[in-house]
Amino acid sequence: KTRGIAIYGKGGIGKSTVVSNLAAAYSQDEKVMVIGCDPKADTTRTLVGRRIPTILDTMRTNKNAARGDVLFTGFSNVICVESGGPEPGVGCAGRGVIVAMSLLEKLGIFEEDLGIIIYDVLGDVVCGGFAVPLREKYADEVYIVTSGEYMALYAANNISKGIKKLKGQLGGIICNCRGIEHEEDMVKEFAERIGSHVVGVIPRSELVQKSEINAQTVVEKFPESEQSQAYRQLAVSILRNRKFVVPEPMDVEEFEEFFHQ
Amino acid sequence: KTRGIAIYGKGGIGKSTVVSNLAAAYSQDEKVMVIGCDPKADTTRTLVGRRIPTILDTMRTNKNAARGDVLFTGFSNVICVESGGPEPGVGCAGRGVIVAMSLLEKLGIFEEDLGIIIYDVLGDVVCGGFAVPLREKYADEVYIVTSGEYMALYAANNISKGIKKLKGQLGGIICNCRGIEHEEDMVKEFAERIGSHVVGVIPRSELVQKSEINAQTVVEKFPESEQSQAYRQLAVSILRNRKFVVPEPMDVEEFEEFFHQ
Ligand SMILES: Nc1ncnc2c1ncn2[C@@H]1O[C@H](COP(=O)(O)OP(=O)(O)O)[C@@H](O)[C@H]1O
Ligand SMILES: Nc1ncnc2c1ncn2[C@@H]1O[C@H](COP(=O)(O)OP(=O)(O)O)[C@@H](O)[C@H]1O
Ligand code: SF4
Ligand SMILES: [Mg+2]
Ligand SMILES: [Mg+2]
Repeated sequence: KTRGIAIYGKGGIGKSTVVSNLAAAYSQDEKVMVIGCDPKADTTRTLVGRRIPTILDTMRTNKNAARGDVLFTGFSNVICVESGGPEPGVGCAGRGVIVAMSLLEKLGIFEEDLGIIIYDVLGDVVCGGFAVPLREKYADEVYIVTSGEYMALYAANNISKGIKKLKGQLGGIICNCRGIEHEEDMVKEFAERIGSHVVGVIPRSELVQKSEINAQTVVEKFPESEQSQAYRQLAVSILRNRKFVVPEPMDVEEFEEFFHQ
Repeated sequence: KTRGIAIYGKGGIGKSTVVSNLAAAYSQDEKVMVIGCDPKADTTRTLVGRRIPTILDTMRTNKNAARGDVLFTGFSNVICVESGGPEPGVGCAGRGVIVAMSLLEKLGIFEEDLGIIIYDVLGDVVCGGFAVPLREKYADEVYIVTSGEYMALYAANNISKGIKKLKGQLGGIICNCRGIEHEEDMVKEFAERIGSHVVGVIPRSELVQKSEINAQTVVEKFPESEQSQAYRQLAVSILRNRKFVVPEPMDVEEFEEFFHQ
């Protein structure tokens, strides 16, 4: 009944911006929870208005962390959680996600009617804790955020390999534009090559920075804007999406050929 | 006697381009070995003229891999090795580095007089195999490649946390320009804030793409160019560098404040 949606993509591609704005868009009609699964732990900052304590940090000093220590309420009642990550160089970067999921299970969070849960997951490597939302079926469906840039598409292809390996369901590709030539065509072509489709296109916009500086989402600060409309359209598109696939990622040579044609 | 240099940085920031061009620059006066420690396994493509088999792939079918199966000679006698990475979703992404170092040890490679060894290491997460070049002292000195962009500097700060934790020595910051405003000042300021310094600035240049398409380095294809000169200057700067520090990374709030001032 609760719907788990995982958003993956290369670091810096725009996952947190997409996730927080999607949550804001959904919040008017649905119950929403956002679970940050990126060591950067900043997915929920624009929903709560500040950086919230991470589960990993909380657990260091409080092994009996309670719901109120780790769940925070943001804009329009979106429930916010950050897994956190260990200090770099200290064990698996994905350990925060593992610890977080374990605590949320223990607190019985997943038994509640949570509406829509959106996971914001680092996608530069698909291993350790970062594979957990898919491997342990916390999320039934995955969407990949990419731009038309080589590195973003390369990462998207890599993530698709991970999804296939972990037997996940790819719901679609989200194009978060960086403003390069033929960007939408590139991303559309990529989506089709791996057997998927583009579920939404988010334009590049200064409103992202303007609202981010205020620790707000675009949907909250500029609700009438075209940018806000783009996030709402993406929200509807994801909610209505029925096309889920095990992706057919490209091998290394195919990907090079695809990109350079 | 052999000097081990590790080059870290966010995925896509330009590590492989810097590493391969540095190797080409050194090769005229020094013995050089390049060891790719990024699952992308493409560091040595512009030195050998093609993608070479990775150690991880080779070991799958040949547990008794010999020197000739994993070491390849490239431009100007640079010796090239690629660790490789497992398929995404299958265990630790850094496993290729662990397997590779273990094989190179077994083959006695590190006992030889190798001149300069340059490690190209993924820096989006500093864990598992990606921490090995520093933790196991294969590299005595680390340089971080960054641009003036938020995500690149954030990653550089993260890598500095890893270096500090792993008791490594940071030799300096390499600015690989993306062409954004005040880029060199941003990177210089960042370097100073963490107790380091900028060892070189590499301009953004089309010659990178032009030579890359030919599977060559800029130093090989355009030896007289200013871009080539920039790589040579960086090579000299690194060779002569005597300033090594345990970095003082910024905490999350400090970093935000640094970037947004
Ligand atoms: N559509 C967009 N238009 C303009 N800037 C964007 C857009 N999406 C993201 N950004 C910017 O890109 C940077 C990285 O976005 P973020 O959501 O934090 O990425 P991730 O969570 O994938 O690491 C942020 O500074 C954000 O302001
Ligand atoms: N100085 C530069 N000028 C122009 N393009 C560059 C420069 N350095 C790197 N690039 C381009 O950026 C992309 C990523 O570089 P690469 O060296 O593969 O990054 P990494 O190894 O860090 O993932 C490549 O397509 C490369 O052509
Ligand atoms: S599993 Fe992935 S995140 Fe964990 S140590 Fe290995 S590379 Fe790092
Ligand atoms: Mg994020
Ligand atoms: Mg590389």
